[in-house]
Amino acid sequence: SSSEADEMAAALEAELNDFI
Amino acid sequence: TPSSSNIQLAEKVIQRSLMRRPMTTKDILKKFQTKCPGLSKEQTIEVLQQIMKRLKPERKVMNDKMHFYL
Repeated sequence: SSSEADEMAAALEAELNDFI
Repeated sequence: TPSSSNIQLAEKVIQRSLMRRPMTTKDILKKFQTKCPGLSKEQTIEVLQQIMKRLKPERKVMNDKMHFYL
């Protein structure tokens, strides 16, 4: 479901913000 | 653990896409899942952040959303 994709995208973005 | 060949393929596909146009994390996630559909949420995020660390994309905000590009 797209909400799961949204949730995962947010989690990934949080990880990426830590180092990019 | 996910097959490394699928992950290498996914990395190439993501790299090519990022060179063509800026993508949001959601775009990147969907692109990855076309090549590695069977991973768990945690694995997907873990592998994708490793790929992004290797690709070291630029980033910019477009339409109020963070985008990555190469």
